[in-house]
Amino acid sequence: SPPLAPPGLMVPALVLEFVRCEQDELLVQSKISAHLAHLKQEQNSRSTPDNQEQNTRHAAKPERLTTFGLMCHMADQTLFSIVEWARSCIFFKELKVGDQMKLLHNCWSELLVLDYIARQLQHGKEDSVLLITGQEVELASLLAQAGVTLSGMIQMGQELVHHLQEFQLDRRETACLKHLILFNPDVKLLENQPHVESVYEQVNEALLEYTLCVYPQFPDRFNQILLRLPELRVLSAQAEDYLCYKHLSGEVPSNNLLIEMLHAKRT
Amino acid sequence: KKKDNALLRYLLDKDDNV
Repeated sequence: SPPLAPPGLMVPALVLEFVRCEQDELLVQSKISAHLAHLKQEQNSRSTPDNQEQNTRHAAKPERLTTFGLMCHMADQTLFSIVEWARSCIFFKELKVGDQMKLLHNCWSELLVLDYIARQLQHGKEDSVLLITGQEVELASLLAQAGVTLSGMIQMGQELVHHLQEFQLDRRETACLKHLILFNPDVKLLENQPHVESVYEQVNEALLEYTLCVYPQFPDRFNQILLRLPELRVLSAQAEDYLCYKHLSGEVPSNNLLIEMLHAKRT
Repeated sequence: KKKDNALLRYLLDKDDNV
């Protein structure tokens, strides 16, 4: 947990509000685990010869669940929880649905990557990664199964985790980063652009104030944190390209939020 | 394009009138 603010100094109210908005990790974990278990069960029942009739009924969704497919379902479900999180944010609520969609279309992959990175930060092990379902996967086994592109992204992710571990990014700072990513003032054609710009500025100020208050011995901490955002953006862009490529080769499960987001940005 | 965004729109719209 993050260190306490020195006596007499206050954690900015906005930062506390962001932490309040954070989702219950165990609840998200159990929801997603249950969803994936259901998918696997469905698949098993379909592959049993006794269930011929059921096979026919499910004929419209003849997806074979590969490890990659399972990961896509996991990312898809994580996206659902990201949308829920955004909806719980007071500043997000003030926007019309059209603007909300534009913001999410712009940043969904960055939020997914940050979610992954933040989980690895908490996990704190260099030789394994922690999935949103709570499963721990050996890094070596993951890299052995992945192709060149995916391996490169996993390694880039590990480097980013390592950077952030070096100065122990805390949960409050992570919560601020999520908001900086969501309220990106560079998103064009918003109905309420001034609101998004104002929220972005407020989050920046709150994060700066927070780092100076809680980590006064590291005056450059705020800049160091912000420097990681372009790296995160590069990684998320790579992940999108990779997903797009996999989608075109028919390896991404269809009819889900992940695909919808992928399409929205490309059209 | 609108059809592409149907799920996200639904997720953002739901419960709004409650």
